[in-house]
Amino acid sequence: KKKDNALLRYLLDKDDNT
Amino acid sequence: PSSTPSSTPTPTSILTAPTPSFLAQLLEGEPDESQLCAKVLASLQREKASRGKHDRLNTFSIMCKMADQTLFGLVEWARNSALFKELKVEDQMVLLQSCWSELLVLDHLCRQVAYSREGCIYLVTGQQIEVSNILTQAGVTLTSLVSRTQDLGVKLKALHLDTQEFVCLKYLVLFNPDVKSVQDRRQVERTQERVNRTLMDHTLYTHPGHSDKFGQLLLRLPEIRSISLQVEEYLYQRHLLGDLPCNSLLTEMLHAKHS
Repeated sequence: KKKDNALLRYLLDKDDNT
Repeated sequence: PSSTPSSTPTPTSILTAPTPSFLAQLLEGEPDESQLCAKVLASLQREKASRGKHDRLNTFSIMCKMADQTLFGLVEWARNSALFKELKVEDQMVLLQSCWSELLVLDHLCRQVAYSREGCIYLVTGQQIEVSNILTQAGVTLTSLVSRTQDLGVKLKALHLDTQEFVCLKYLVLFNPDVKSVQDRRQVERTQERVNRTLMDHTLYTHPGHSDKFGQLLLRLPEIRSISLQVEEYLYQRHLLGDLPCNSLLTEMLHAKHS
C-alpha cells in the first residue's frame, strides 16, 4: 500500500523550503 | 467545586472552560475557506485553459477536480498540525489512507452547515447547486449518497455544529487508534482522548442545556464513516470505467486502498 502512495508520501515528506 | 461544599455539584458548577490553548491550537490550523475556494477555482481555470474548445471537462470530472484539490488541502492541514507532526511519516500515511474519504465527507458536511441554502449543495467553489438538479441525472448509488449526506447535513445543522466542534470531529476522525498497522498507537490514543475530552467540555460549556450534544455529535461519526465507504466504492467503480481524471491524489488514494 505504501508503495502506491508515492504522492502522499511526497506531500507529507516534502521540505517546506522546496 | 461549588461554593457550598455540602450541595451536590451541578454539571455546570464542576465544569471548567476547555483549555483555550489546546482548542485554540486546534483551530489555528484551520485553513481559510476563501483561500481554499480561490485555489480550487484557479486550478479549474488552469485546467480549462489547457484544454481545447472540444475537450471540455464533464460535470463529474469537474467535481473530481474539486474533490482532489480539497483533498490536497486536507493533507496539508493534517501535515501542518503539531499533533500530527508528533507521528512518524509512516503512521501519518496509514492514518490518512484510512480516513481520507471521511475527512472529505466531514469537510463537505461542515460547508453545508455553514453555507448551503435549503435544498442546495454548497460547493467549495462557492456555487450552490439544487439537489433536484443532481438527482435528475444521478444513478441509484449517487442518489443514495446525495440524500444520505443531505440528511446528515440537516442533522448537524439541527445540532448547531460550530467550528470548534467540527475541528474536534476532524481530529477524532484522523487520530483513530483502531487503524491497522499504526506503530505509535499509544500516541494516537492519547491525542484522541484529549480531543474527545476537549469536545465534551466545549459542548457542555457552550450548551449546558443540551447535555447530550456531545453524544449526538459522536453518533454522527459512524454515519460519516459509512457514507465515506460508499463514496470510495462509488468513485472506484467510476474509476474502473475510466471516468476519473488520472494522476490525481484522489485516484492514488483509491488505488492504495484497493491494491
